[in-house]
Amino acid sequence: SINVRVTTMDAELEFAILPSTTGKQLFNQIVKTIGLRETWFFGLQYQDSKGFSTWLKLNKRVTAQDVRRENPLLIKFRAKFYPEDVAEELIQEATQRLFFLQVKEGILNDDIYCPPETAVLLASYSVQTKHGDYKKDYHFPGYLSRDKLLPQRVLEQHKLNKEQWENRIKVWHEEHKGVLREDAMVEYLKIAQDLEMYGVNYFSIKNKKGSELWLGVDALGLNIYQNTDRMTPKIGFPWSEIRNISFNDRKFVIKAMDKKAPDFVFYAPRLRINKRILALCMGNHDLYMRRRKPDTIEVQQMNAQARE
Amino acid sequence: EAKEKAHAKRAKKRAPQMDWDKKHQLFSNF
Repeated sequence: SINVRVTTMDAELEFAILPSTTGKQLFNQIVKTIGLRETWFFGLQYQDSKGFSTWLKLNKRVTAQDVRRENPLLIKFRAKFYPEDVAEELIQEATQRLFFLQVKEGILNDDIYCPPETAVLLASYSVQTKHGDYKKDYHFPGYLSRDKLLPQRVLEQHKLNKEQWENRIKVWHEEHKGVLREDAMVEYLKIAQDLEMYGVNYFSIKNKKGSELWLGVDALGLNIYQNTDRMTPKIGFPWSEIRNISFNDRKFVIKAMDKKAPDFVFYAPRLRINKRILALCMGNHDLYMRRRKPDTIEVQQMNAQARE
Repeated sequence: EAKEKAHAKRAKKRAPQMDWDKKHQLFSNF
């Protein structure tokens, strides 16, 4: 057997798998262990032998994939696809918590740009989830000193000391009296999902002239960004407008639903990345279409349980 | 009303609507 250590955003699990174990079998064991039912958002990430972060193929054996040979094998359980609307789609508290922790990490690491005022508000919801209601007789000055609450960029942009930042966050924390921990996580996500870079997978691409641009793949479609600005999409392709996406070597072709429209072509430099782009497009498109169909019995049951 | 507000906010994150000929033109000009 082969030892595998799987880290979720808030847990570390160890499994023993066989050489014949597929990604799907490992995935199923993980979600069963952590009691997660909204599994369609998640995937398993590993570092390949060249040190690149890669999503595990669920239909292939784990050992047949280029996972860096370590004992135990190290795998991360992470959200791969994002909902269009967190409040409508994330039903279970477990799902909400995993998204909250992953998005919070992305914001604090500056992978998702967040303006300072919003960062303070988000920090206050994060504090509400950890500390509960603000209590003057319990939460003395310095009560936030050990928490990482703001991106480093925000701390550097404004000349406030720790105490002053704490006071700013405390003002909002006081406002959240009565908000349950789970609800604070959802409130956090409802704000975060409106950040421009939230839920976008960015890839470096070129046009025919060789100009460097960014491709963004997200829940609603594809976007093209200029090289210096990953916040403002300049050209968009909603999934509803796209009939087909394919690539051959470095050349990507997007075919429009309107057959009279010309094919859209861009270039992405690496085969490994191109496969990832296509997989993300297919996965996001699949979820987009499923959302627009009636809920499955399982989702209806989950909604009913959540309401209860 | 809150849903419509949220939808309008999220619509700001998308690129302006345009036909595919315009998308081509814009892309080629970068």
